[in-house]
Amino acid sequence: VHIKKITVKGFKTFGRKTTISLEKGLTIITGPNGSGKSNIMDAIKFALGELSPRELRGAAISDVIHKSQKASAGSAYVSIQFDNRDRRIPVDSDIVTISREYSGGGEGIYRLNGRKISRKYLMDLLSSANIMATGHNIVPQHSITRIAELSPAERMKIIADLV
Amino acid sequence: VHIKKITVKGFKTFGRKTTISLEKGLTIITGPNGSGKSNIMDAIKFALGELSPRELRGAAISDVIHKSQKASAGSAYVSIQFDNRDRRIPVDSDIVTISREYSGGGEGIYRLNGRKISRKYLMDLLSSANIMATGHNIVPQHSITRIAELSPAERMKIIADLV
Amino acid sequence: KLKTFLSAFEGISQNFQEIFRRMTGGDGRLVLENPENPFEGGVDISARFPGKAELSIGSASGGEKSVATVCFILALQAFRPVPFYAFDEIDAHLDPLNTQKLAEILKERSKDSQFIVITLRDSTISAGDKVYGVYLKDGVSNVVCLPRIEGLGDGGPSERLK
Amino acid sequence: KLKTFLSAFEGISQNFQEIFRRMTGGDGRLVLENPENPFEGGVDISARFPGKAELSIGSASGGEKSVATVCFILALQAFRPVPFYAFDEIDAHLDPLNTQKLAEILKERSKDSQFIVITLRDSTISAGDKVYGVYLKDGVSNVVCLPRIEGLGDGGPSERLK
Ligand SMILES: Nc1ncnc2c1ncn2[C@@H]1O[C@H](COP(=O)(O)OP(=O)(O)OP(=O)(O)O)[C@@H](O)[C@H]1O
Ligand SMILES: Nc1ncnc2c1ncn2[C@@H]1O[C@H](COP(=O)(O)OP(=O)(O)OP(=O)(O)O)[C@@H](O)[C@H]1O
Ligand SMILES: [Mg+2]
Ligand SMILES: [Mg+2]
Repeated sequence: VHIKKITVKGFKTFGRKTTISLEKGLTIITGPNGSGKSNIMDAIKFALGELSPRELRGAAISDVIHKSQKASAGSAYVSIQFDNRDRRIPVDSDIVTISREYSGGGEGIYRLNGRKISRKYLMDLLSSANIMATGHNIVPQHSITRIAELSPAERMKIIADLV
Repeated sequence: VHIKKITVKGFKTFGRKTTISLEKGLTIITGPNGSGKSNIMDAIKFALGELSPRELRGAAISDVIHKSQKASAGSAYVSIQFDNRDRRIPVDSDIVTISREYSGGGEGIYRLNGRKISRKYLMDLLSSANIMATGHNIVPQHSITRIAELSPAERMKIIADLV
Repeated sequence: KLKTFLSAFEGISQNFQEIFRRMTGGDGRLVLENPENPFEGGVDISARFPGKAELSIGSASGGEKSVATVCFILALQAFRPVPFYAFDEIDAHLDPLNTQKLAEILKERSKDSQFIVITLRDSTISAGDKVYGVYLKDGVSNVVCLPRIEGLGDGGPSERLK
Repeated sequence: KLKTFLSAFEGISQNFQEIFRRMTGGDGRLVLENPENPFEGGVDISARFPGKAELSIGSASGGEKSVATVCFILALQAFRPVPFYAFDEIDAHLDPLNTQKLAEILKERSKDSQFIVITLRDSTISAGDKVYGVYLKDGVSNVVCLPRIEGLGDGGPSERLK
């Protein structure tokens, strides 16, 4: 399974709906400081169910809703479309689209292929494919030396948890 | 006042005595990862009286003594030679050389222009010129965003302390 | 349980060794603090960078830690395959040579897994199958597809995005 | 005491504004959370990067925080002059344009204060009056003086140090 595209609207600096198609291999994202690159990272975590505002670099989840001098977006929306031909996500469709829409209060609405779904059920489906908002495959800015700086006991926990 | 040269011997990767002459203006230090650049930073802090092993990136002060597969150095030695023609360091000499030699146990021996001196007296002399092991003028690797991430109260303390 | 763990541990350590050698030319391995009773000790990462003595990664330099961490993360792949990796500026503290090596490793491993890599470095940018440039206009982010160009010495795509 | 503080605060904020403008072209200032009773509140750093809305530096991106921090550190100089600055890889998270601007600021300010700057970036390297290369051989660091060369596209001195 791999990500085919990410759609972001009303999320942080993505005031206008933006769709990014990803390569099966290596996709590079670059640009000036403060342009919104790490915000794309936050969008991925958000769509995968991140609940901690700190992990989204804010004080509250509501901080992800786009605010500008002109207006505040009504809601933050992120969807991730997966190529699921290998059926690693236990859903019977070649294309699996998950989305999350947050407009304040609660956690927001999760959808699977357009239909509302409980967060719990969605997280279970995704974790069968080893897809999680927080994992070693997702390395935020400034975190790359973290694993090297863990205590041996913490590193043992990481490996023991995988096994 | 400015630093004319730094001499390092038996300190971290500086197994052999090395002298680095510094520009009055901008001196650049570069090189491959792991070559010893940040160790020079540690050497400066060490010579200026740094007591915290963590600030020297070790578990104990003795971690700064050069260890190699062949042999362990007997002691770690760093000296800093200042151009003191403006007499900002209240010592009556155009050239002021401070040094610290550590061979385990205690903090090591501090010297001023070759003569043994108490740490307290040396720190007082240096602080008259605003020279300290820890200050905003010394920014270790990975710390550049620290000031931006302080709480407003902590930043108030920084400015209040200066005034 | 112990048997499963030890076999997994061996495998991950082996992978780590291969990837570390591929990346640095040196030797790296995972070490059990307590080999008799693994769970009573932790896991150490031991690395011998070329031309240097072996060291525990906790005492390595900033760039060395980044290199070892990337190798460790990729080493887990055989045991807990993840469908994609998302890395944000993991090359920030790498010297030009290590940045180049990292780009090669990512390019190679991207044949088997998906990588989404945020970077400011030209060598990493040139490894991409696709390059997106993000820029801000009137407080709103815009994303454009950038053409692949070798040998950028002009500050690269970041310059053109201003 | 309050009078002294306020006058110092004003001066530092003014310096910050000038340096920030010089570096980014935008507006920056220090803000007292409680202007009536300064000591009962903290100090915020407010920055308006060009083309963006003003923001508190705590919510800025990694690169933006680095830029604001450097400007803040340099802004303190008039009030508490320090004889030298020692910076270790402060350009790690700066894009190519900001790295270039930082190099210009350092070059300019080095006329009045001494700067010792550890870096892996070519633009920062080219700003130096003197460039030292450090390399490791048999576990021992060696330092060589490197010639100043403009426009390094080959990985620069770091390449030659291998
Ligand atoms: N809810 C929001 N509405 C509008 N702008 C926001 C919101 N949340 C964050 N931002 C803005 O996003 C910007 C940071 O974006 P981001 O961290 O993605 O930058 P970046 O491209 O990763 O930069 P760098 O290269 O410096 O890491 C900040 O200027 C911040 O003010
Ligand atoms: N007491 C010691 N004896 C011998 N080697 C030491 C000692 N203390 C630290 N080292 C070695 O110094 C090296 C780190 O050096 P340093 O942090 O200066 O590298 P660096 O040039 O700053 O690299 P980077 O660019 O990755 O930040 C490590 O490999 C570490 O093992
Ligand atoms: Mg970022
Ligand atoms: Mg370093």
